Amino acid sequence: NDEWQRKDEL
Amino acid sequence: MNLFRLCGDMFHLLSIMVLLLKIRATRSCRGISLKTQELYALVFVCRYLDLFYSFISVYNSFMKVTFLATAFSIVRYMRYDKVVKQTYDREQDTFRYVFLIAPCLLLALVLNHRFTLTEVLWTFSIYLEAVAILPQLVLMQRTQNIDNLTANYVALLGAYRGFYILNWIYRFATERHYRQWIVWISGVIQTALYADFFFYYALCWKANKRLQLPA
Repeated sequence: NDEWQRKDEL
Repeated sequence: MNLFRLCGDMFHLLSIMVLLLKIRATRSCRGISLKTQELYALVFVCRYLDLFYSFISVYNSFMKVTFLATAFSIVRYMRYDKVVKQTYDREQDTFRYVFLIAPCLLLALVLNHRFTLTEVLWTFSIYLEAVAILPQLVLMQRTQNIDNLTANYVALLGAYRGFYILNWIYRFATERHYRQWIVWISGVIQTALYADFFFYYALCWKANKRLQLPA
C-alpha cells in the first residue's frame, strides 16, 4: 500500500 | 486525487501543449532546449515502466502514455523535422547531460526505497526531473529575446510544480503514512529552481514587457 501511495502520482 | 493534484497535472499537460503548439504553428523551436526535452523523455521512460506491470487508474495510464508520446514527439520535431531543426539554438544549448544524469543515477543507487531495477529507475527519474529544467533556464538566460510562448511554457511548468507541492501538503495532512521524503525534497528543489525565473517573469508581466533575464 505504501508503494501504491507513492506511485499514484505522475 | 485532490484538486491541487488535478490542477498540477493540467498545468503540466498545458505546458506541453503550449510547446507543441509553438513548434507546430511557428515551425520553430527557437529558445527551447533540446537537452531539457530529451531529459524529460528519459524521465518519463524511467518512471512509467510501471505501465507494464501495475495499474492505478485509467486517468493515470492515459496521462502517462500522453506524456510519453508528447515528449517523444517534441524531441522528434527538434531533431528530425527539416524545418524545425534549423531553428534549434545548438550553439547556445551547451549544458552537458552527464553533469545531471551521473549525479542523479549515483544518488538513486544510494538513496532509494528498495534496491531493485524498477525502483532505482523510478527514484532516478524523480531526481532527474528535479534538475532537468536547468539546460532550459541556462538557454533562456543566454537568449536575448525570449518569445512569449517559451516564457509561458516555463511558467506553466512552474505552476505545475507549485500545485504538486500544495498537493503533497494536502496529502500529508489528510492521508496516513504519507511520508514521501524522496519526492518532497526533490520536488522542493525543483520548484526552487523556478523561483528566480518567476521573479523576472512577474516583473516583466507587470511592466507588460517581453521577458528578459539578466545575464
